[in-house]
Amino acid sequence: VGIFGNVQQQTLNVVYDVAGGKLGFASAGCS
Amino acid sequence: DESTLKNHFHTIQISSLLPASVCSPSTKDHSKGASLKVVHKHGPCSHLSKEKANAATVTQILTRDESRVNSIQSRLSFNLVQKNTLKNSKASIPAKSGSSIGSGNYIVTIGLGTPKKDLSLIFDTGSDFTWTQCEPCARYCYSQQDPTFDPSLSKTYKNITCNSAQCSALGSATSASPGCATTTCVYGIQYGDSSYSVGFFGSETLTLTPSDIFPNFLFGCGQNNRGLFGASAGLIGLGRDSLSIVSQTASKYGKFFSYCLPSRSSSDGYLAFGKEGTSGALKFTPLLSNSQNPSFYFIDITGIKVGGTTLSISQSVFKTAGAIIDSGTVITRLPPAAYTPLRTAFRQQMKQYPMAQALSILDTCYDLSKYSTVSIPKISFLFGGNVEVPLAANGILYAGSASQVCLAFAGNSAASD
Repeated sequence: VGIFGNVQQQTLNVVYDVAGGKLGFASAGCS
Repeated sequence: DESTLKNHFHTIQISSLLPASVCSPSTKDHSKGASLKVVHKHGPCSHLSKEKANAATVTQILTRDESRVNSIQSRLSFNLVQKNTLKNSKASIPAKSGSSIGSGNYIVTIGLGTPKKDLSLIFDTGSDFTWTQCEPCARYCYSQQDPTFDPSLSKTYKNITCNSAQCSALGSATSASPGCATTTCVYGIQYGDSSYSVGFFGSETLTLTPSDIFPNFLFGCGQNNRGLFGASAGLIGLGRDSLSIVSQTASKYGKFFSYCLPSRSSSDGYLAFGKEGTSGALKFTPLLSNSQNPSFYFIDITGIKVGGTTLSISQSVFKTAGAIIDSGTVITRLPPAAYTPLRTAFRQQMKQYPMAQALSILDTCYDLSKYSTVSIPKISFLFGGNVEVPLAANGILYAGSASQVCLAFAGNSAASD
């Protein structure tokens, strides 16, 4: 498989809606 | 021209890619939901980083990352169970190959027991089972920064019995059949790099925040623990299994969580449970599942943009083996037919900078020691649902030093990986 790793996830707001079956991304999530 | 440079390139200071020496905590308020601070294990915001003598080098981090990826690839290729035996364990439990710990780069602190004891655990969306080292460390505990959890000092610790449904649930969460010591259920989890934890399966009060308290949280109380866990107290599993923290807190949070991983040289991030406080600027892509590999969070990568141009990559390249998102893998891995055009386009747009020798698995590196700022092409990932996610500059480059700054991607060895 391809793997989207943690360097590429840095500073993104990553949202797991497991029950809703969707994954969200937003930029500049840490600041 | 100037417009192209602004729209399609990051202009960054080289120093921002190198480890910082001072912690600058985030000013963002995440206090609305159940929010935990996330720090980089080797960064200045982590109390674990004080053990500098034992800190992994960049090469070690990348080597361990390759070990983790190899074990994930192995699990997903439906290979037969590796009948490894934990020979040194009191309870000998056959174990499948799990995900390697890798470098376990991010840490969260949770509270366990009554009274509550704070424990810093590796943060991992690629595994399911939560465990911590426990006194009396009957066989072996590695050195950790926090005091080791002692269930005998807690009013709320309970052992789980062998004939319980919870004990039976261990098999899928740990990829190993549970054992039994007198009447107490014994877990064993072995990771792809041979790290492992064996101990008693227990329940305890879990405290995320003062108002987010979960009695009877099921976890591993480790009595024999060895491997690449650094100075952490154990691991917190955020996968999909029924024993993961996501599933065990579902009644309150509805299997909804979010995080922001801080860049290595900046400050802190967060891990939040529940929908409260979620940003409105989110772009959503389908979160996929695979019945044969139910722990992992599968995603649909559809393309990659470099410097504003979508690379010419057939959709079948990404579909052949699929993709997952994993907080414990450091470097993004791509099928060869996606990595090669990415590397070619990146090198073409970085041709004004002198190249340097490869850094472990990273084959596109630059000597930027003579520059204070550089312009690098922006990279975006395209996901199913027509979602474009631009990566931060820190998500594009990985620096060993100013003289060895590398494209932070690697190719799989085969299209079917």
